[in-house]
Amino acid sequence: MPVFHTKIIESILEPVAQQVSRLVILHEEAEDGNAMPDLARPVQAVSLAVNNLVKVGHETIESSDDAILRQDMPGALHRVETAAALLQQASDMLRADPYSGPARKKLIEGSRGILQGTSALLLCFDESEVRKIVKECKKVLDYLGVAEVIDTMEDLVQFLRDISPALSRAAREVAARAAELTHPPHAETLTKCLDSVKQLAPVLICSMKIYIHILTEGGKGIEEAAENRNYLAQRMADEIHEIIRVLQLTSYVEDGGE
Amino acid sequence: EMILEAAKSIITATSALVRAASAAQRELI
Repeated sequence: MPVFHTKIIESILEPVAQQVSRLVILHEEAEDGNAMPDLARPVQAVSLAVNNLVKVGHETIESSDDAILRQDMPGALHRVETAAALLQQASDMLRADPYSGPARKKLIEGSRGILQGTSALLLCFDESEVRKIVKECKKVLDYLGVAEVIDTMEDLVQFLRDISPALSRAAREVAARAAELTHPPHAETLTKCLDSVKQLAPVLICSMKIYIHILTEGGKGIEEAAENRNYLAQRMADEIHEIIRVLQLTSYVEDGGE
Repeated sequence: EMILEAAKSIITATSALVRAASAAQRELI
């Protein structure tokens, strides 16, 4: 069962997560251990990568209009920086005493901190990406909300001009997200709901045309036509609400599952 | 995205560090 909820996060974090676990086991089994090699160079490489991440992270924060990202990302960056400082301290201590127990502890703590901080940062970034998709879905919901006030062909044409690009964008992004998820039930729900939305869209438009036609022709059966149109708009909205709910799940427990 | 690339670089560097630190211990076990 994967721990990371998207394939990209899993591909980035999974290898080092396993290595850190192995380091902890090795450290415990070795107890007093062999002399540690000089770790100055690999620690220096981590520091350089951390400096770059902090720079890129702050640029992301500055350029984002997502208030939650702007609020959460600095904390994750700080965690990574603190972890890098621990690794630096461990390296300095090990140079003075290659058998130092506290230095090994710092090394493990620092490595875990890098993993946790980077994980928090990626999650923060990923949640921001999800909010962008949710925003696209909400645009479609907004358009669906006006379906029942459309009563001329001109308005229907404008309605189609508005909703079509929004629906295409949302569908494209939801499909891409479904392909990115590591938890199959979430991916399947997104795909299923998206398929329903795609099937319902032309039926809704057809029902709107029928409503306008009946209205123009004198109004017999207008109530049934309106009901049918509203039912279809509501069903589409329900599917989109379900898509939004599943998009926002980042752990399997939230879904009442494993 | 640049942030994903930057995160990958950190993980690659940390991975190399952890491998180097593990190697010495592994010899003992």
